[in-house]
Amino acid sequence: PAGQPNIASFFTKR
Amino acid sequence: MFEAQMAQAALLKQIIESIRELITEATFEVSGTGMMLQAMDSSHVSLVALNLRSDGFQLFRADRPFSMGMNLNHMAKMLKCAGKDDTLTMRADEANDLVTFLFESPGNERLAEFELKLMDITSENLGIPDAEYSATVSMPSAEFQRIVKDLGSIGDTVEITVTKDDVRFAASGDIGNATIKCRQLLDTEKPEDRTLIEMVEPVNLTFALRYLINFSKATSLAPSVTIKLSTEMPVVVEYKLSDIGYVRFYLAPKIED
Repeated sequence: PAGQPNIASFFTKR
Repeated sequence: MFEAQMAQAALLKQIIESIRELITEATFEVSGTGMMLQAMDSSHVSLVALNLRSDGFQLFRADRPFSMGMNLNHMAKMLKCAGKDDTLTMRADEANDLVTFLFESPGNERLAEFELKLMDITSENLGIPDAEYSATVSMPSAEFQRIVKDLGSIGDTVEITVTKDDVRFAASGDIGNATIKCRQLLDTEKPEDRTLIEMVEPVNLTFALRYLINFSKATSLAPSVTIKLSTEMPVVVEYKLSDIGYVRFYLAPKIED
């Protein structure tokens, strides 16, 4: 969605 | 072998009811420390983290770490069959792709056994650091639910502003605007009625209301909700489950294009 970042981009991948 | 007993089947039922619209499939990770679940909604905008500590169960045994992928709607169908005051025992072993839910009535006169098929779910597991937040607001969970529902009838997004004196929730839409301001309130008879504002620095963030409204389905799980905010970071909406753990919801803020 526009202006709505992916939540995963804020956290580190395990 | 995994086995865990809960005094109230109704607790797990309520937990699953509160998250199953957001995430339909998820993997429970079982280990000696308890049961954990972490999953993003299908649009990857929000994340749910559930933690049930082993010491919060009446009995908890997990011989080795174990993953149980479940369809939460199917799980909810089974948990709905538990009586109001039934205890719940969950059992699973690696040899079978099943988890058993045993519902036992308080007088032990009725014992119901439901077996749910487990499934393989591929999902990203994210590391969520224990961050310091610029502002932390604790308020009655029913009040938070009312605010997001009320503002949801006005607009699609809410602007949350925390200053040292108050927290403001504002929405705008075609029909007009609305602002709800909550002041710190510490002098209450019950601690869960308090509104507590801890602010390191003022914050102002915008979030999609439909997700916050969805999070507030967890209201019946806890009398109080804690909202943690930092600039350009996901908000954390936390419901503490007394003596056993928590449900946390994370939502990315709206970013101006």
